[in-house]
Amino acid sequence: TMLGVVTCDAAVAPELWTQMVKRASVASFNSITVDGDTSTNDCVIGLASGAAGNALVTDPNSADAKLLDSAVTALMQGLAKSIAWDGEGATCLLEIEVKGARSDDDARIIARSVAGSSLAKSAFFGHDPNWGRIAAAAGYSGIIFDQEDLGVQLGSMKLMEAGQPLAFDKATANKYLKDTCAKHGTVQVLVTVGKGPGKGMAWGCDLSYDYVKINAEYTT
Amino acid sequence: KALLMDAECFTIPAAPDLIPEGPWKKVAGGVCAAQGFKATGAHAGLRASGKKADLALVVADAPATAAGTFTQNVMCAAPVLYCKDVLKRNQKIKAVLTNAGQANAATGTLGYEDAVATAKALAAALGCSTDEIMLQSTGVIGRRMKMENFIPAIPEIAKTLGASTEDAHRAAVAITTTDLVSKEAALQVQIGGKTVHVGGMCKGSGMIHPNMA
Repeated sequence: TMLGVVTCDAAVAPELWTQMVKRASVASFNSITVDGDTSTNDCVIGLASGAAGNALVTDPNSADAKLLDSAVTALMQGLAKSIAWDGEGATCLLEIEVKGARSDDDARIIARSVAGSSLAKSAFFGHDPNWGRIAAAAGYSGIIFDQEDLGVQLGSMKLMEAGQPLAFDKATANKYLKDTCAKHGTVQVLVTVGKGPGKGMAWGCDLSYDYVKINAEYTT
Repeated sequence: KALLMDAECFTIPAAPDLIPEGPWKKVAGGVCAAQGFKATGAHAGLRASGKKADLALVVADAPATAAGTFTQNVMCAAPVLYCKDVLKRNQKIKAVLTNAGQANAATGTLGYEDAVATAKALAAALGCSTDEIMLQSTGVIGRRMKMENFIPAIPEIAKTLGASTEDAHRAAVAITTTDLVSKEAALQVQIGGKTVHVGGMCKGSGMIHPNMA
């Protein structure tokens, strides 16, 4: 289960605040996955006191509204990423970025599909730069793209381009994963699916033996 | 049963800073960074075992503009049903009460009545309406909350509210379950020539695939 409480001292119109909290929740908590299980209790509550003394923000297109919106989203993304970082049994945070999709929503769906793939997550735990599992998870996301447009990059290393696997240095890629997991750092994956304007992010973690151990002992 | 607020109730490390860079400044304070809010956390004996804090409270000095996003899981927990019901009627909220230990999910009518009872106890303690209370629960699914410990703890925890970074931290620890770190953050940004703060805390480690709206 994830729970969140967000407080803000800006004066902001109720409808606008509702939209900000919803947008930020989608771009943050709805963009993480640890184990694919949606909880019965997930909830984010946002409270705005108005105590900062600013003029009431009412226009969603105003610079103030956009800045506040981006700050709320950034805060929630930071918090959401900390959940993925702390996923049960995790040794690393996975940050999946997708570019070239038809829309931002499409990109986010593809990114989350990769972040949630048990096979890809297991490969990351085993420090295996398994581009095939990443490609497969992008492919079954439900978003249509041309497989000849697929690119996969791990850290700074291109593993696949234009739908073709590349002759990358497997030892270097393996070391990147091993070193990142050793310090519980962030493994970065870039997936390109075309030349569209859509881009999106999702976050997850690797899947280790400890995940099963923790949940085998946690009733129900 | 007295509340415990010993240091050992709150000793877990903090999560790393993972907030993206932008036109804001990262500050301390968690949910108390924003003006107009107080928070607290304590051990009320709600968990199955151990002394880790398990009851958190965030209170607005005056009813605050509220918004919520909730799981779309059909089998949503009693506090989720309660909050959605309250927000249909009222968008000004005074307090958020969170317990760890039992999720109060799949607990049926009795679980919902437990949730209402905690809201009533908190409304009485704060001198506000139950329609100004939000509830959150996390922990084991299918078990009822330990009401014999929960209800007496509510007026007591309300007496421990504060607006410091430490108060916010106690709240952030009290909502954790299998989390290995506490998760809180705050930002400062200029809006309309005024300094505005956005603060927050969250919890989560397993059963994580949120789909909220």
